[in-house]
Amino acid sequence: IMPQKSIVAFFASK
Amino acid sequence: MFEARLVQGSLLKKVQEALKDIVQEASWDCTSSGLSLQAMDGSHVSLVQLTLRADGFEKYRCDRNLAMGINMGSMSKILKCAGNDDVITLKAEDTSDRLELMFESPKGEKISNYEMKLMDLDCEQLGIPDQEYSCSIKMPSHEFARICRDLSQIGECVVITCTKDGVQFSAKGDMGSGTVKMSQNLGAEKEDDQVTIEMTEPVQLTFAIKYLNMFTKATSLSGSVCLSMSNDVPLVVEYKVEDMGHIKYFLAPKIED
Repeated sequence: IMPQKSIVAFFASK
Repeated sequence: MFEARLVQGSLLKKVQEALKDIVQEASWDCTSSGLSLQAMDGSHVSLVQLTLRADGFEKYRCDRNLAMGINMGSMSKILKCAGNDDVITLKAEDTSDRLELMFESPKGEKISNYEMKLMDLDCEQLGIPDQEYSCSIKMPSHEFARICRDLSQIGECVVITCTKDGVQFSAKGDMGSGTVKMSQNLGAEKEDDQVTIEMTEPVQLTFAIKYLNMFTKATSLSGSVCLSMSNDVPLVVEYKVEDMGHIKYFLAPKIED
């Protein structure tokens, strides 16, 4: 099973 | 003072339907250029971004930037009270903790007024980079919805593979596997029926289907949907909201560590 990354891992906080 | 009047009120009803399953609470940001919203789902796997430009409203006024904290369940309940043909007006005083919603029937014989309590929300906002994608696929929105629904019966994940020949959606599970391939089809009579693929580099990504299925709640907004993909970055699923804006859903791919 491939791990699910969080969207936060791709887009930085403003 | 914030005031926005939308003659085609059904658009707002559809936008709300497209958001409410993913987002429980969201800050609706009102500025002089329009209404926008950015929010993540509860698991922080996907993000939705809505833009409704001021010029798409028949009347739009926003004297001071406002961030309206809205419980999406409440908003849905109230917008269900509006008829599909109703004109919808949203109104809020600058310092108010309430949003007023007015629904006018097309002939004006029925006017309904609702007030919704606003919330104090401290939402994390993410910076979405402007980027070029290796593949952009435009296809009929109902086909995309159908594929997501069909493959969700087979497995929990879908592998999307885009090459110059077409785009392939595949799922595997305990009972077997399924694959749907869409090829470019520029000859369709209606533009919404066309499948177009722009590709600079082939892409293959894996996603949890349940999120894609939630995104397809936006299907009634637009006859076509655009999928943008590059390897190892989130997928973008974009539905136009007539000529006034869009809903973009971003979904983190499943990636081997």
